[in-house]
Amino acid sequence: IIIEDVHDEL
Amino acid sequence: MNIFRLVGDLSHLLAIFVLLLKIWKSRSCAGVSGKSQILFALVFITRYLDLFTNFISVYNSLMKVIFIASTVATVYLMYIKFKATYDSNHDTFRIEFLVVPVGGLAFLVNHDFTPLEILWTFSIYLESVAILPQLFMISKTGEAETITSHYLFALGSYRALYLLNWIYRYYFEGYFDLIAVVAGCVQTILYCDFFYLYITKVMWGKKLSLPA
Repeated sequence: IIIEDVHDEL
Repeated sequence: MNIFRLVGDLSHLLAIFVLLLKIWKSRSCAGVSGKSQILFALVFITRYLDLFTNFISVYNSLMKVIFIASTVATVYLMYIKFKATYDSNHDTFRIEFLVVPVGGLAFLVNHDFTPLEILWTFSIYLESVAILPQLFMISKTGEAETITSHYLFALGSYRALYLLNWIYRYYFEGYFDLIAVVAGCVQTILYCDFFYLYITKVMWGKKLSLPA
């Protein structure tokens, strides 16, 4: 499971 | 990007502009909770602080600017330009009862104890309850203008579509963010009562009125 360190969602 | 998230973002954009146009055209913010709009402005400002540090895409940056600008404009219209039409007697929800616990929770439960991440987490938690003053106001007045109920339907649909987006991303991209998903579920559940009224009444051309 990838937790994005950069939030790419609005 | 997937269709659920795209339609969700467009539904969110539609909601914000339906409200902005309603206030601008009717030159009145009757029936609209200014406190919810303040919370939404706070949600966007704290969430999009990375606007200048993390470039994701033109779409992402453009939407962030539009969301912040349109929500700040709505707050301006409500509290300054059309202040005389603001119904403060019915917009009495104590938002400090939302901001303080949400702020505390953001410190305790987050992905990373850094200022930007805590503010992002605060924004996600706050957004899930930001509509409460508006729903509380409608329960107090006992009814909502049809245009306001369309606004709420579009706003509630956006996060419900995001739930589908997260299911899609989990299965096709292995992406999963528990904080966003839990808050998104809470946020969508808060609209269920309204969704029921909207679908059983407004869809059939009736006015949205809560059973007294």
